[in-house]
Amino acid sequence: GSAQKSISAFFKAA
Amino acid sequence: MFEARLPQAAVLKKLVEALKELVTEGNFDVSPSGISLQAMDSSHVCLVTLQLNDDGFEHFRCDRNMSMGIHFGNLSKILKCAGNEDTITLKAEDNADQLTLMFESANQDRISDFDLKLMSIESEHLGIPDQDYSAEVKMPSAEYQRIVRDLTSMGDTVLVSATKEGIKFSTSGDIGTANITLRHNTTPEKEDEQTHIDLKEPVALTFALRYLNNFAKATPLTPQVKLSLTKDLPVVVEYKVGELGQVRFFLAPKIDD
Repeated sequence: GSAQKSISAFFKAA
Repeated sequence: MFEARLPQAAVLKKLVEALKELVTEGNFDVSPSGISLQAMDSSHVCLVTLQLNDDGFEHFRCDRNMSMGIHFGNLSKILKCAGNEDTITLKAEDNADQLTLMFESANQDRISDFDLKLMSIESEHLGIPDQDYSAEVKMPSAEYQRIVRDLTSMGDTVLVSATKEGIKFSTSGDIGTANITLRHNTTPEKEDEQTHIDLKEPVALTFALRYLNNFAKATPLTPQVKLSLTKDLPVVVEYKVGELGQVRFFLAPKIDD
């Protein structure tokens, strides 16, 4: 199966 | 003091319609260079960014950077009271708790103003790195809208693959499977109707169709949309807003676990 990643897993807090 | 004037309310109306279901609220960050917004949907799967540049406005003044917390459903209610051809002016005093929207009809015989209460919204600001994408695809926004809508009737997720053959959207569900391929096509005389595929390397990613469908609410803004894809990274779905700026939707891929 495939898991839905969270968008904040890709972009760090600025 | 903040003041920004747009000759056509329709642009702002369409922008808010494009956002309001995905992000219920967010901060309009105003600075002398324009208005920007960054907001995540409630499930934190996608991110919306909006940039409206100061020089795209008929008049733009911002003496002091401000963050204006806006409930987009409420802003939408107010914007429904503006005519498409009305001139619209946004105004706020420094540290104000309300945003004034003034609408003037084209022949200036009707002037209305609405005050929207601002909210205090805590929001995490994410840094989005500049990045080279494996594939960048520009296509008619109506075509994108149709593809994601049609595939939604078949499945929940879509595999988007870009190769030198074109960009292919594939889904499957209980009733069967579907594949739609768009080829690079610069034949139409109107540039808006062309499809451009700029491929550095083949790439394939899986996304939830529900979100891709939601992004298509921005279709009325502009005749073209750009999709940017790189392996294991969020897709960027970008709609330009004339000379004013752009709205970008970032959607996290589904990754095999």
